[in-house]
Amino acid sequence: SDNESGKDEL
Amino acid sequence: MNIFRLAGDVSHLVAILILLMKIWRSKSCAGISGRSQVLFALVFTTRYLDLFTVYISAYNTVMKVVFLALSYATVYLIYMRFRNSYDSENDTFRVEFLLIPVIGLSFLENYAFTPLEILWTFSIFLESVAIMPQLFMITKTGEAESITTHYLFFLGLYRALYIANWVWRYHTEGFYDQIAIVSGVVQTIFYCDFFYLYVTRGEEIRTPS
Repeated sequence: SDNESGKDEL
Repeated sequence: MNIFRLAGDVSHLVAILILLMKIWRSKSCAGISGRSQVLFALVFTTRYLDLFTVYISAYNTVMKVVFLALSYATVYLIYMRFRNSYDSENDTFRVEFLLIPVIGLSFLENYAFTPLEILWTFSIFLESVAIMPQLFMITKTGEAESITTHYLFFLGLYRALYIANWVWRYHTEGFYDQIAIVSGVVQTIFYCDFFYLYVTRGEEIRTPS
């Protein structure tokens, strides 16, 4: 997964 | 999603609900640091701006909206509805000592120099220290009600479970998020002293004077 935007953790 | 992550999110939700219900039922926010709660509202606000830019999952969207709503409700209860019970004399931690270094660090260390990424990084760094006004208040007054210590326990447990989630994700997906991991470990360390008191002294905490 890339780190920019769209992070799935809260 | 793994069991550690889910348990972490549930623990986080439980912590926030414990605090909100305590204030609502007792109609009092005595012993609660409004400054910490404003910082947490700021954490959620700056982190969840991606609600408007990317869709991840229904779970993700719902939890973000719930956390935002509950954090603003908590701030509302403390500063508006039950402000007569707010202990402002003991809630004196200088938040600029947290905000200034955190703002500086988020500009220096981030994944991309864009407004959303800087704000996300700011929220991660700020979350790791946002509880300090509350811990400072407990140290200053020398006591915390048992319900407040349950709140702190679940809030600390949440980030500890996230560490397990990160270990799990690294081994199963090869995924790691350096900023979140380092800040999460720092955040959890702040709770260690509290965890020790919680376990050894029981619910109601009195710090040695």
